Amino acid sequence: MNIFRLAGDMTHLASVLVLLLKIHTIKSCAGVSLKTQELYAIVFATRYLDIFTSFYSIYNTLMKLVFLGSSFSIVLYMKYHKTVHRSYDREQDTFRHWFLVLPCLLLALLIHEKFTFLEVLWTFSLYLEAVAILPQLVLLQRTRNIDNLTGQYVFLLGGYRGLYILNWIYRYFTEPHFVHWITWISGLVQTLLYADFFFYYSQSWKNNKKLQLPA
Amino acid sequence: PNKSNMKDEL
Repeated sequence: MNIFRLAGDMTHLASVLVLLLKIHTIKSCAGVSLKTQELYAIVFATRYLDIFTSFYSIYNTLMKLVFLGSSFSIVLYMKYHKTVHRSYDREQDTFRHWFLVLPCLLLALLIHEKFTFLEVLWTFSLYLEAVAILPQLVLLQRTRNIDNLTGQYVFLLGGYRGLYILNWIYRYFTEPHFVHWITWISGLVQTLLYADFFFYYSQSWKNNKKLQLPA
Repeated sequence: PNKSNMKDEL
């Protein structure tokens, strides 16, 4: 464990807690893409299948349970909570996210480190996580401006990915044989997807005006 | 030498 990875995990934790608290306190999920939340639930479900078979540390197991619990509760809140589900913007959140799942599954069947059930699903979760934010970014473009909590959520997610890249650079220089192209490339693609959002987000901060994303 | 694995990452 290094400081970059710990900071990355804490930033990731903060992002899901910001979202969960927002939905729980103001009982609204306006501006939040359910599709992205469903994709993240699938990402965690397929990535943490080894939670019962392999144990790394209390921290690792605890964080896996927190990420699984928070992502699934956000989806359940948005789908079934009597008040929250009414604020879900069904008409705008129309990204065909199932079209993302199949190519990621096929890619995982083609490109993986080991051809085992757990490894292929783990690789699938890497590819899916790289594109999971797309429905949310599309929704932000459509709704033009965003409330600051959803902006903070995406911002923190991007921060977690950026810190993970620093973590990989650190591990590359400190651990022998630390070469994992699959993780690195999918992680890089994911981080680049946030790049343009970061640009507009920082602009809105600089000019201290409401974040307006270009159409 | 065993390859370091990524499964210890979240």
